[in-house]
Amino acid sequence: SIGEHGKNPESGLEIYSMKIDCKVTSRFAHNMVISRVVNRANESKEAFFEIELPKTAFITNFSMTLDGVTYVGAVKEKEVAQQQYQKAVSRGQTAGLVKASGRKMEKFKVSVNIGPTKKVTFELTYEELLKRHLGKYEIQIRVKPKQLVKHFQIDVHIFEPQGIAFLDFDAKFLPNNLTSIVKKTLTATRGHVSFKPTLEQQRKCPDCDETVLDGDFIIKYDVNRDLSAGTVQIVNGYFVHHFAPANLTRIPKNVIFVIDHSGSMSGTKMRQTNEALLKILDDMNTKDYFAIIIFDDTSETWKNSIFQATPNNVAEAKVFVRTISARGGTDINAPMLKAVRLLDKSHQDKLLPERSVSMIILLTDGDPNSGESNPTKIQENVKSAINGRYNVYCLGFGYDVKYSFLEKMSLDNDGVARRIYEDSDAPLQLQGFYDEVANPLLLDIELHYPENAISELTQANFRQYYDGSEIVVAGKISDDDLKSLIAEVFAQTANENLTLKAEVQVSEVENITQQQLYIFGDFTERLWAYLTIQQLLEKRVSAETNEKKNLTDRILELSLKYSFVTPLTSMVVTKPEENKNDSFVADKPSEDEKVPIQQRQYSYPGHAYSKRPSFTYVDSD
Amino acid sequence: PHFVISINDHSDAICFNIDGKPGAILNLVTDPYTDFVVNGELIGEKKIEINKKINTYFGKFGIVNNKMDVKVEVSTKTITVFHGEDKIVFPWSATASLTKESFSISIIKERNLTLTMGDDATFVIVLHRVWKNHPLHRDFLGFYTLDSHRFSSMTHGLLGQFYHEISAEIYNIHPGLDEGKSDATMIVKGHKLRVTRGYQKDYRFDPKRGTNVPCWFVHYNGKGFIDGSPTDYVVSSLF
Repeated sequence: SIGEHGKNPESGLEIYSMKIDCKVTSRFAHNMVISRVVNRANESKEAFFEIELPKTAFITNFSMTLDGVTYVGAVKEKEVAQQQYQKAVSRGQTAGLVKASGRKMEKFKVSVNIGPTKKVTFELTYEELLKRHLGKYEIQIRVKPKQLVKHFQIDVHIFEPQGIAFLDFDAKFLPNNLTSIVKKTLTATRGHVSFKPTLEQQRKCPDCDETVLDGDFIIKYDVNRDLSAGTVQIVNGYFVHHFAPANLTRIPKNVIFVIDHSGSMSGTKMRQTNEALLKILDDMNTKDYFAIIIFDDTSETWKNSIFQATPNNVAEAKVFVRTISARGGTDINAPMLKAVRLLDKSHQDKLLPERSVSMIILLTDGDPNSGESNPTKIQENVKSAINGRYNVYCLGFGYDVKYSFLEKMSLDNDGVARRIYEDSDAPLQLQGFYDEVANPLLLDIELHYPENAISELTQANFRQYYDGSEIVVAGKISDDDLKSLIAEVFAQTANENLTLKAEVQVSEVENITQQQLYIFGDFTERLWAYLTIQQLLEKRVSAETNEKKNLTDRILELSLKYSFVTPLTSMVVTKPEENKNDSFVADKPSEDEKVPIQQRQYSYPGHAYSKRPSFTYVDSD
Repeated sequence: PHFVISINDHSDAICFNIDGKPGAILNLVTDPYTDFVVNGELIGEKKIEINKKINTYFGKFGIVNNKMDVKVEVSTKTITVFHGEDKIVFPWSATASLTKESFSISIIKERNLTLTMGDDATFVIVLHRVWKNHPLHRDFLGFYTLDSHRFSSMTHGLLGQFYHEISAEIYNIHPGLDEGKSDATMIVKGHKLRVTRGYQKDYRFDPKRGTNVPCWFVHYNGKGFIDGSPTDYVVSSLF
């Protein structure tokens, strides 16, 4: 972006090159965005560099080169960075970073003054472990240059030693006649997607300067998989093990839907919830069991029982769902405990399959304000009632939800929390989440490695493995003489106990990976660091004070060592500003922040409308 | 395929070939008492030359234990376990095991699998990998019975009929029609047969070279040694 000025070519600022280079090896994506801007005017101009990157990514580097001098960002402890930032603000200097949290993306924005006829090069690097989601990995690149760019290029190189099953791209912003300019090549293990539109191809209409490049460029792929222990790769003393077996029978599940129908759900939210529930009920496997508990300040269990998802029961449940309407306050504690009791009783009475997954899916749009309203107490109650037996998934609907409360309650009980954005596609979001947990394939998965030969292992025990997802474990090889690494997987299928074993020769695997010379050599180590940080951050949410401190120290240590901008670190860049040095700070926004609602901006006749505030800042931790 | 049967309390062995048509399915074991069946499907070479003898191998096995509600289909590509309505598919490229009470299957990648069904049966299926670009040969399978002592006396099939020890008398050993090979007379199942001394391979322990098993070869598709003729063992489907 070159800001407001950029919309008008007369402004003098020109983006003459923009290159997005993405290299993926074994699901670990290393992305570089390089943008070159020249000021053709006779006066100084302010150029903005604004990028949206996936929330799951960590920024690892940023630099800008002005007049041949490169200003590089340094990752620092958040407090240290904050002090530096505050100092700059107190001196009245602009600290030019704006960040905001969207659904899937977060924003990185910086501005700098460029003198007449001068050039600036912005370079941003971020890394991400692509997560397998509903049977595919997605690389999302948001494309939105504010003007036509002479050299615009997106290059995505994928290398998956396991073999690439398919590779597709989705660029809905492109008119049909332009999709052919996206080049895709695919061999057994390598994929390449390249998009390099000329100036003419970028033009919205023959004589205008508006660009068609405005939207998401999404690359989707999956790797080959079968029923095996998966693949293990070893590079520079670190290993990563990907496990996502195919060809397994799904395990039945028992779901208690705990649905908020308090007054705040009235209108669209209630209608969308009903719509999503109807679809989810339709999609239920006949071997599954389900119950519906609805709550406001009181709670009610549909027909006081749990039912097998037979066509008749589903049809009856759908009639009930259509009648759910919004009213009253919000008591989350009572219905959650009721759900646990219902599962307990159904298991005791042997109503449910012996090998099955039991879960509670809570959908709410607000804070508890009735019954037990202390969030900490509710979390304690639910955790103690469940005692590690059932999973809790919390869906926070809308903007008023206290996400951290739901997140902790989920993580305490081996589940995840998810925001449902109040939008026209909310039913699809709800259904999409349900699809992720709809098909459990394995239970109690344990991945074993030779104890004396490895250290710093990431999480290696999992309660469930769901179809379409993937288990990733990484660690450090501590035995220098290790010749072969044996990975064993123990798990339960729908009916049997399953053992899978993979043995890899260390030298062989290292050679193969090194010979590829495809991506930076230490990717396995960085992947390990990324995964460790992500898991520690999650663990930190439900940790007690002492443990929390240890976790925080470890996250910080790793974030600084590997230069990751995580919720505990910030990146400080010192930039030149009219003969004085100024700095800005790049933070990682957290999910708990209020989601900014799109606001309309108004300007009134006779009033000067400030286009750019001196700074905008949201704290993230 | 070559069949090898131990006789006389494992002191000697009998071998014979069965020449069938590619695609034909042969019954190897049927025990009506335990409701247990093993069938094998024949495959031929990649190219079949006119007027030349067609060599066949086993390319697929179907094993059914109805009492346990388990079916296993083993091909040169995958191993599929059907348990009730469940279906699990293993590739040969993975080392894996699956257990449920008295049923277990254990795969050693690219080599063999051991199948145990209660106290009734233990089998090993050996995978023979052939160079993918070989103009004629293709991958095939071998089937070994390790334990069958709990099968009923009604067990039949090309292998099953021999699950209960049979005795054969071999005498009159003399130089045979083939130079360097001895011929002998064997009395078995009331028949008097000419047999020739030879070797077959056991590939359980050395999948590449195998170990030699000396045996008396029964000519003409095991005629007189097996009950009836090979066509009596042709069945319509793997399960």
